[in-house]
Amino acid sequence: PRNTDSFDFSRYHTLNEIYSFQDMLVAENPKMVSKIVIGRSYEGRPLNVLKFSTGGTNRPAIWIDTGIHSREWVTQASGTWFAKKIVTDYGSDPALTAILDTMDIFLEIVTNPDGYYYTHNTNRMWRKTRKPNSGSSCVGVDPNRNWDAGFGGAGASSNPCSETYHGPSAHSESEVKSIVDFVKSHGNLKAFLSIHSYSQMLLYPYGYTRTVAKDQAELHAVAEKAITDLASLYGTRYRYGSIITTIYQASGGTIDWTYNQGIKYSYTFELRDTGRYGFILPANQIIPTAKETWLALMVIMDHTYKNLY
Amino acid sequence: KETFDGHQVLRIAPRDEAQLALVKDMEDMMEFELDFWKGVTEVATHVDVRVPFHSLQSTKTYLESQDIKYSIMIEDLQVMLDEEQEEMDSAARDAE
Repeated sequence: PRNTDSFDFSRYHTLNEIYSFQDMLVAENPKMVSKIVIGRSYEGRPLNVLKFSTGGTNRPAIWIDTGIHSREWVTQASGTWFAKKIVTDYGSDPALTAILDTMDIFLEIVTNPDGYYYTHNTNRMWRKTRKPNSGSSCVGVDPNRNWDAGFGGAGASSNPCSETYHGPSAHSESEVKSIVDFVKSHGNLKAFLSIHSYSQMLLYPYGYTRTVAKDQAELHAVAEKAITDLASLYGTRYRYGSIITTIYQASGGTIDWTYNQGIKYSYTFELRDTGRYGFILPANQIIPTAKETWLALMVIMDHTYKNLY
Repeated sequence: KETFDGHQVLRIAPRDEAQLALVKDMEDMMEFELDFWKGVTEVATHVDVRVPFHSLQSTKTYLESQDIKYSIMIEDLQVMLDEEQEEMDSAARDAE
């Protein structure tokens, strides 16, 4: 496509097509969109983060990432749609305009590029990173078990061949460490939204402990509003709650770490579906999924904007 | 490119904590090469697991011998992947 208006959001795209989309979006919106490379994947691919900003310096910000588990293709596809939505709606949607007049948004669409490339070219079912594990023939670490939050505890595997292998140490994966370093250097993130699929859930900390998050009541109320707005579009039903009470114990998870860093509004989404197609969600569900998810994201972003801390 | 001919995704519904533990034990049966799409959580929530063709029979035998209920969520994974790939290819051709 010659521009992002003719980009086909209703189909799945290769890694290069998404990289090209990102560059086109930056070129078309030089005053609002920039691309930051926060690091490199194990195989040397750039970890691109799109920054949406209307000015200011180190403004309070919102982080959104998709694709940390590479086979969850509807998430990278939704992230691409979110990027275009932001530039399209700024100036016309009052709520988003208010948010972006005060805050920045950071969007990492392909958070695990090595894995994503591998799903397109070798193994569609690949979930983890692609770094070899010394002493094992099995490759990769689950990047959602590699964070320094209950790292290595129950709810992750110490077996390199497992899909939930936590890795040799916390932040051992460059895909994870790059985000850790960015979060620490930015220092002013107020919301952190990490998007997975499938099973239609909206989750908040904690996953590694049964300790109730100190902001649990507020996180729960915002989640309830978010899934209500999400369901208003197509009736898609979500469950919501803390990770450990809603699905299972999971240690070393992304949003447990971000919450412990003080980023109050830390959520994980599990997008469509509930298991008719699982990770092989048909492309004709990409745009409906992205649209309904956007409504939930807007609830959380709007609440963050109105409750800066 | 890895193919998944004959791989099935089973949806397992443990009836009680004992059956939940038996399903949990399957996570350590590395020889089955099971891929848990939705892991073991609580009794009320089903477990989705991709089972390679070579361990399909032994997996079903294990479940049936323990009287653990399951259904077939995806009959043949490769068929779905072929459809997905065909759709991507035709969309790319249209774009060309």
